Amino acid sequence: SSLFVYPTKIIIKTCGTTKLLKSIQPLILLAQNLNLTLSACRYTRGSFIFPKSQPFPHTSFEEEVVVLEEAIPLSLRHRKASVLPSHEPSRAWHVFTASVDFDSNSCVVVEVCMTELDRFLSRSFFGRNGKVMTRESGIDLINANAIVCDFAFDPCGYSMNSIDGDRYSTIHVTPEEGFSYASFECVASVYEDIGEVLKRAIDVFQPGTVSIATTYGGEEYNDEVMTKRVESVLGKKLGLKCRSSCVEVFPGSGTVVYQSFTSCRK
Amino acid sequence: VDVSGFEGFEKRLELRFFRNQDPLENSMGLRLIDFESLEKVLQTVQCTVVSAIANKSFDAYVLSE
Repeated sequence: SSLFVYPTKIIIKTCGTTKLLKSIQPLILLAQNLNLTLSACRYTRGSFIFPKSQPFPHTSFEEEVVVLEEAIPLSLRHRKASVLPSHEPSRAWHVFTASVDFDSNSCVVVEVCMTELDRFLSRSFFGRNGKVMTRESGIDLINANAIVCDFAFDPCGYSMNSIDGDRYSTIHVTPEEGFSYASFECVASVYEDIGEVLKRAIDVFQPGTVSIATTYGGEEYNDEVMTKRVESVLGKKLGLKCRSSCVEVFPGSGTVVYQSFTSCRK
Repeated sequence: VDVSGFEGFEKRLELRFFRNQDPLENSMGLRLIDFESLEKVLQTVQCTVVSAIANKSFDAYVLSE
């Protein structure tokens, strides 16, 4: 799990059975003490592998939305909750957004979820220290300019944050057979080739299934061109076939493109 | 409760704020929140900080779970 604190932005990403939405009101209060007022809220997640193990309100997206709606002030008037479908019902993408006004942000946030990780490559994430896992898995080569802060869990599992100027990326790995999972998230620019970065990150795990949610604001990002480019790179270089793709606009909060892939060997 | 392993799929929350005062004042913004207060928030979420790094732009924490 990861926490990123910028001067006017906080991102928390947690896995397991954590109660993430409980952080909203304390964070709003802490910000108020610094004369900062909430202007936008975004909550996203994939479909849980073990949904019945989640605590309230993460028991359903509907209940999460009720809690989100109650936790944020009415001034965040542009609100929308939506479930973006995939070719498999169990791989949907859940998005809630709320904002005071349209926030034209040229940054692109890419969230990647991977399952059915390659068994051999997953072994790198057992019984070693974080630095060794970073190096031997090839994670250090995804962005050679970034500074990596890594952590190995006992007896297995791995998390890392990397920082490169004002941009972060983060990877979390659950390597156990049967419910193996890895995520990659990064902030990209509309002007760079996201496909190549994704190729390097996904190649570390060679997963059987991949989903990619790309969120962007502003008008510089051409989602049709970028979607095709990502499909092309992942298809040609990693043997991943795009099974479904959808685009949805979230008023005041930008646009989300959600693509699902499976390995051609499946 | 179903038979389960560790839930890898994350929940992600992003909160953005605006300044109520002169932007030149308090340019560190949320980065001024003390570590103890952050830890208290994380306790309610049921995780803790296990590692941290920072640069001039932002702070990054690796959390348990």
